[in-house]
Formats: sequence, structure tokens, C-alpha cells
Amino acid sequence: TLSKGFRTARQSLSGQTELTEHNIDIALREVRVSLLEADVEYNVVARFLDRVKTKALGREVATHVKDKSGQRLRLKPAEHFVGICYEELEALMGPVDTSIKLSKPVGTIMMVGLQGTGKTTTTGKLAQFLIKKQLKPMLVAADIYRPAAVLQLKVLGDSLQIPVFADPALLPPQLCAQALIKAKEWQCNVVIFDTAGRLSIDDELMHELEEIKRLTKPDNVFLVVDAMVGQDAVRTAAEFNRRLDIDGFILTKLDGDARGGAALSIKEITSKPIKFLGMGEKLGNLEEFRPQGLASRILG
Amino acid sequence: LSGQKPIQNETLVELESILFSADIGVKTSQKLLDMVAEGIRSGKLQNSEQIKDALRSQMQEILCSVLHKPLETTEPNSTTVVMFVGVNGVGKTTTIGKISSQLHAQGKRVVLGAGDTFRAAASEQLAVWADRSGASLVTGSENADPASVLFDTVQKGKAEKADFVLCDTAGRLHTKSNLMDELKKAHRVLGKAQAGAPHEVLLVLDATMGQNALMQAKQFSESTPLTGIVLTKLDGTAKGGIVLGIIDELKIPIRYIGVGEAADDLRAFEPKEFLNALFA
Ligand SMILES: Nc1nc2c(ncn2[C@@H]2O[C@H](COP(=O)(O)OP(=O)(O)OP(=O)(O)O)[C@@H](O)[C@H]2O)c(=O)[nH]1
Ligand SMILES: Nc1nc2c(ncn2[C@@H]2O[C@H](COP(=O)(O)OP(=O)(O)OP(=O)(O)O)[C@@H](O)[C@H]2O)c(=O)[nH]1
Ligand SMILES: [Mg+2]
Ligand SMILES: [Mg+2]
Repeated sequence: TLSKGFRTARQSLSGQTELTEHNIDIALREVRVSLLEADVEYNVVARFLDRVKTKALGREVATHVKDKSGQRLRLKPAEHFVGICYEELEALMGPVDTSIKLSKPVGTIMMVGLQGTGKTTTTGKLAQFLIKKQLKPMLVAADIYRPAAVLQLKVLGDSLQIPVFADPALLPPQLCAQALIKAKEWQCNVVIFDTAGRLSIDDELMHELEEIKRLTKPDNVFLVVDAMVGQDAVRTAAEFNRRLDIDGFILTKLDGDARGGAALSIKEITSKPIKFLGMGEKLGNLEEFRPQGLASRILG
Repeated sequence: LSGQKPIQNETLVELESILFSADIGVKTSQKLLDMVAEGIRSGKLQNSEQIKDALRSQMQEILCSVLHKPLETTEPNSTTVVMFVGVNGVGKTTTIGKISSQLHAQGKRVVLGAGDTFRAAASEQLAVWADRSGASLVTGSENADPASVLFDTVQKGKAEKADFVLCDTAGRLHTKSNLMDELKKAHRVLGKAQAGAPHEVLLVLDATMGQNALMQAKQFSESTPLTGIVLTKLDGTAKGGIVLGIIDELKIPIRYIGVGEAADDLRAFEPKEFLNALFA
């Protein structure tokens, strides 16, 4: 199912015998509308369209495909153009890297992001994912600010029958450092730090994250991003990446109908991979990232 | 953009980038830029200053097409029941806590209803806010029917002669029809608990959201007719431009804006201030 913008782009090329600069420009205008409506960032869209135009004019995409009986068919300009868009989008979102580095004896994952994006819930989901891989996770309740945040993580940990480390006497950096010692004691081999949501422009709280990172040297820092986020995605991702050198993104709430264009923007701006997708509120609703599904959703 | 001077074209491109970067969306941005382009063609707008002023006043006109006022009591000596709805993580529970604190400071009696019986520690989170704001709280057992918890909440409100009953609900995506039905049922049950309730249904929207916000507003309106919006997280870098399209199409007022995580971080919506921040 193509979005209106994309369908119009395709229609504008039907009946054309070849791709020319003029008809490509018309089609690109429609694709632009579709991408902006999908929340892809304004400048990311401009760069994407430039690359598509260069490719379309340069005819880098194969202009033939094989049909079911193995016959070679020449692609019509409309299909050719749509093919370039999908190819370019998938290339932008790749290469796929859903690996989680884990040192021995204790591997570490630090969850960061804006308020309400799904960090605490995703911490639980990651733990369930790691349990399936025969690992023994421990959760760390490093959000000491939000009312009942520690309890929220404890409830999730209990449901998975895994330990949750919390200490009201410690500030988050010291708490996370202590947690690593506790992990050895409790014989856990992965520790996941759930941190409080914060603004990328909150210098004090961003410094707190830098402190946690300095003291615990986590194997992975994952930025948890809400799939509904708009143009601000780029500002936030760039700043979190600048200060923490993140290892990847987890995109949440993809079980809704948000197009998720932010995925394209944050990947392009930081070159960091999208690791996982949150597809619901239950702890089982976590999938490893694959570009195809997201590409067709963004293009509409 | 033909038939215009280069400086005017440059200004239009610059304005387009401002509008899109603020999440105003294609349809509304196009409408605004078309109006301005018309002013340029007719010769009314000559330089970039005039062009920018014209755009701002068009935006102000859209924003002021409805009256944005905070919650008020419906009548003296009556209980005003307010329901809070919205997708996951936007700030419903925190907003209720802030409003409760402000009403308490105004000497009003408030009862809170923990209508989120699904998410981990949801009622405990609201309980902290009830403590902070001196409000009473009604909760249910885990996975209790939200409608019955909210029914009990209104009863408590009547018994305590509360000025306001603020009903929290679980976050839910508007695409989940069973969850939207659950909301419709809660809305109906509130009406059974007290004739005319809920007097207000506030949709909580996150200022960081993109174009999906309009879909949310439309879908939630169908389950629970909306009387207002709360736009949260405006203390961040996002501009919240999504509200322009929502106000233009659905004519729903903005009751409050959220500018932080503490009890005091709640203000009335001021169109001029909002536009200043957008163009900053
Ligand atoms: N539908 C859906 N809801 C989700 C998903 N991930 C998280 N949520 C919900 O989003 C809301 C916020 O989740 P939290 O885990 O509390 O978010 P958080 O980032 O820890 O929030 P803060 O700690 O306050 O910054 C909750 O209602 C979750 O159930 C998802 O993939 N899909
Ligand atoms: N910076 C900022 N954070 C906010 C604002 N309003 C809420 N938050 C934060 O956003 C996060 C989510 O808030 P909640 O009140 O739990 O959101 P919710 O809509 O009730 O979430 P669910 O019930 O899980 O759907 C918390 O970390 C809040 O402190 C605001 O105006 N500014
Ligand atoms: Mg959390
Ligand atoms: Mg809540």
C-alpha cells in the first residue's frame, strides 16, 4: 500500500518511456511530500532526494528484472524510479547490525533517552530477550527521580524472576558502579542500567549520564526513541550521540500507525545502527531490526 | 514560486524550513505559504520583514480561532469530572499531578482516579502525586476494570464534595480498537456515575511528536469527544507545531502546556509566546 504522495509520484511517471530530469523532478516533489509527512527530517529528505535523482539519472539500478518464468523484463520508468527509492532507503538504514557486545564476566547495557520513550519497559524486554539467549540479566533502577520508577522496574524484574538492584542512598553514577559489584555477587552476567528520561539540553542530567558511562564503561549505550517523534529526533539523537557516543538505537511504539521517519533521520545523522524495534507493551514485544519493514512504512 | 523576486523566494524557502522543522506538517505549511505567496503576488508584501510578519499573523489567526482557557469549575458547589486520555508516555499521569497541585493551591478539593490498572506501578506513581498535592486517591486492584475504578472515583468525589475529579487512564495507541472501546466504556460509565460527566476530556499530546499527532486527535475524538488538549514537554527542543493543524482542523482548545517534570511546570497556552518560541 503506497501513500498518496508515493502513488502520485508513480502515476506521474506512468506512460513515460524513459526517466528524464524533468519527469524525475515532478516525481521527486511527490516523494518529498510523502517523506515529510512520514516525519523524516527536512534536510535528511533533501539529501535523500538528491541521491535518488543522481541514481535515477545515472540509471545505476538494474533496468531489468526476471519474471516468474525467468524471462527478463524491462522495467517501466515508474517501477524503475520506485525501485531506486526503496533501494536508497534500505541502503540508508543499513548495514544491519543488531549485535549486543557483552564483555565477560559481566556485560553491560545502558538505556538512555527523552522522557516517556519506553526505556523502562524496553529494559524489561531486553532482559527477556537475553534470558532466551541463556544469559542471566540483572536490572539496575538508576531512575531516582520519577515517582515509582524503581517500583516499576522491580515489577518487571519480578515478572521475569531476575534481580533488580536499587539503593535510595546512592546517586545514579555510584549506584551503577555498585551494581557491577552486586552482579558478580548474584552471579549475573549481564547488567542493564535503566536511567531517567531527560532532555538533551539539560546539561546537569546529561553530565550524570557521562558520569555513569565514565564509572561503568558500558559495552552498549542504547538511545531509546519513540517512533512517533517528529523533526526533533535529529537534534536529540545528535546531542546524545555527541555526549555519549551511543552504540545504537531502539525504536519503540511501532505497533501504532506512526510512519517512523525518525528512524531514517537518526541513522543518517549519527551513522549508528538501529538495533531493536518495540512492537507493543508486553515484555515479549521486541524484535531485531530489519530494514525492509521500516523502509516500506516510511515511504508509505 | 515563479514570478517572484529572488529575495522573496529566498524568504519563502527559509520560512518553509522553519515551518517544517517545527512539525507544522505539509498540509498546514502549504496553506500558510500559499496565503503568503498570494500577498507577494498582489504586491502587498514587498520585503522579507513584511513576509515574515504576514506569516506570523496567519499563524496567530489559526491559533486564536479558538479560546484557550485552563480548567474551570462548571458550576459552583458541583463536582467537575475531567478525563485524561492519550497514547503511551505523553505525560498524562504527571499532568494530572501538576493540575491537582495547582488546584490545591487555589483551595480546591481534588480527588484522583487511578484508571490505569494495567501498567506496572501506574497507581503507585499517581499515589505519589496525590500525596504531593493533598488530593484523595481511588485505586483498584491490579487489572481491575478501569471503568469501575473511575466510577468509584466519582462516587468518592461526590461524597467528599470535591471540586474536581481527575481521571487517569492507561496510555494506549489509537490503532488498538479494543483499547479504544475500553475508553468509550469508561466515558459512558463516568456519565452513569454523575450526569454530565465527564465534563472535560483532555487529550495529552507530547510536543516532540510528529504528524501522527493529528491522527491521534481524530481517533481519540471518536471514542471520547475531546474538550481540550494538554501539550507537554515544551521545555525541550521540540516546537510542538503539530497543534496548528489540530486547531485548524478540529478546533480543540489548548488548556495547558507542560514545561517540565515538577508540580509547578504547567502553564496556560499563550499563542504569542508559542509563536515567539517557534521562530526563535
Ligand atoms: N504500544 C507500545 N507502548 C510501549 C512500547 N514501549 C513502551 N511502551 C509504553 O510507553 C509508556 C512509557 O514507557 P516507559 O517504559 O515508562 O518509558 P520511559 O522511557 O522509561 O519513561 P521515563 O522513565 O519517564 O522517561 C508505557 O505506557 C509503556 O507501556 C511499545 O513498543 N509499544
Ligand atoms: N520535560 C518534561 N517531561 C515531562 C513533562 N510531562 C511529563 N514528563 C515526563 O514524561 C514521562 C512520562 O510521564 P507520565 O506522566 O508517566 O506519562 P503517561 O502518559 O502517564 O504514561 P503512560 O501512563 O505510561 O502512558 C515522565 O518522565 C514525566 O516526568 C513535561 O512537560 N516536560
Ligand atoms: Mg522509565
Ligand atoms: Mg500514566
